[in-house]
Amino acid sequence: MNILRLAGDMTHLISVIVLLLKIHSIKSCAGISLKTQELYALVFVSRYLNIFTDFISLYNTIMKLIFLGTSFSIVWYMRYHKIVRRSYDKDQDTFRHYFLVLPCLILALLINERFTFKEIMWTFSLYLEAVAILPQLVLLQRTKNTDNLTVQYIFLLGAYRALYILNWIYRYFTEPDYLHWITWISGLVQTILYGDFFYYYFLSWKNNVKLQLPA
Amino acid sequence: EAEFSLKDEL
Repeated sequence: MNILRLAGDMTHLISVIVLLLKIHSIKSCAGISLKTQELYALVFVSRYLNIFTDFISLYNTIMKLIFLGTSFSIVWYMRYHKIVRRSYDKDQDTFRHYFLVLPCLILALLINERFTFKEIMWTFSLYLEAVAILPQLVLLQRTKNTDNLTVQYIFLLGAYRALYILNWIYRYFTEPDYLHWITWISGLVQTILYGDFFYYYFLSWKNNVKLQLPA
Repeated sequence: EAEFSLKDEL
């Protein structure tokens, strides 16, 4: 495994830790989109169907378990924890996330590497992950006072995707037959969706002011 | 060849 891939995974892991830390320590999920979190839980379930059937490495299995476990615990906290759920911005988080699920499923049935169940679910998870951040970005735009942890969480998620792209470029040039158009294009789309956010993130960082996306 | 290709990434 190359350093870019490891850095990508670690950034992803840290983003989840930042979010859980926010939920645990200040007992608040303000500014976090439950829609996005539910989509991520669905992404991991459909992607890691092979977790107990194909052994890749101990690292791989542990990371899969962590992403599955953390995504479900975040959803649980936001839905059922008696204190945390009160801070959920339900009225603002109105993105109709099921409108993303069906098109992704249809696209996965039409465009995939192999027409098998696991392969289609894997492809579906790639398409869904690419757009899963949209409810969160919409919520961020609507929220007036976004706290720093929420902004860092979104930034780390975007950074993870950017690092994965660098990892793919590296692997393309160093590994024979490493060619995965579907993964690359969905990853690229996902990163582009962060473009606007990144722009305002760096602007707020440069000017040392609180990030707020323009309406 | 495995039914399930690539998949060493998360």
